[in-house]
Amino acid sequence: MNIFRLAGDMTHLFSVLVLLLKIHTIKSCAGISLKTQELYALVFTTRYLDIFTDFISLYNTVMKLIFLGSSFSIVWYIRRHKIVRRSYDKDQDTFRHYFLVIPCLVLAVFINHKFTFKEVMWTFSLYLEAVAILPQLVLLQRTRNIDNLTGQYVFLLGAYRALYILNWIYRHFTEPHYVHWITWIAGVVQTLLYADFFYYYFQSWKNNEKLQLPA
Amino acid sequence: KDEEATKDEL
Repeated sequence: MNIFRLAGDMTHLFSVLVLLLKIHTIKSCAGISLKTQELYALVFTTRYLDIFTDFISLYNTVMKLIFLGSSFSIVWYIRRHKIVRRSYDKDQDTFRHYFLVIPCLVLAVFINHKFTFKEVMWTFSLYLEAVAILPQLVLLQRTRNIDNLTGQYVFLLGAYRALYILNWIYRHFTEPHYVHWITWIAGVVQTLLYADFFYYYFQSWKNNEKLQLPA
Repeated sequence: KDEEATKDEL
C-alpha cells in the first residue's frame, strides 16, 4: 500500500459517503443520475466477485463491503425511498445503460488478460468504471444547476482515479509486479472524461461563482 | 515482472 493508493481509496470512500449523506440528510437526489449509480453497483459487483474466495487483507475486504453496501443503498434510496424517489428526475436521466454495458462486455470478452470468467468480469468492471460517469455528466449538462454536494461528489470521484494513476506509476517503478496495460488505459480514459468537468469546476471555484457546464 | 500487480487493489 502506498500513499497514492491510500489517498485514492479515501477519496473514493469520501465521494460515496458525501453522496449517501446528501441523499440521507436532505432526502433528495436532485441532480444525481440513477443510471450512473446503477452502473457503479454493477462495477463493484463484477469487480469484487472474489470478495469471499480470495482474502487479501482486512482493509481490502472492509472497503469492498463498504463500496458494495453504499452503491446498492444509493440505488435503493433513489428507486425505493418514498421521499427521495420524488426528487429523481427520470425525464432528464435518460442515458441508456446498455449503450455502455454491451460495448464494455464485448470489449472485455475480446481484450482481456486471461480468458476466464473472473478475469473477463474484472476487465469488464474496469472498462465499465471508466465510462460509468457519463450519464451523470450528461445529466449535469442538461440540468445545468449543479448543487455543491453533487459537484464535490463528481470531483472526488475523478480525483480518486487520478490518484490511482499515480499509484500505478509508483508501483511500476518500485514493485516487481507490473500494471497491466488494460488497467492503465481504462484509468487514463476515466480520468480524461473528468478533465473538462475539472476545468469548469476549477474555474467556478477560482471565480467563486456557481458551477455551470456548457450545454 | 511476472504477475499482475493491481489484483490487491479496490
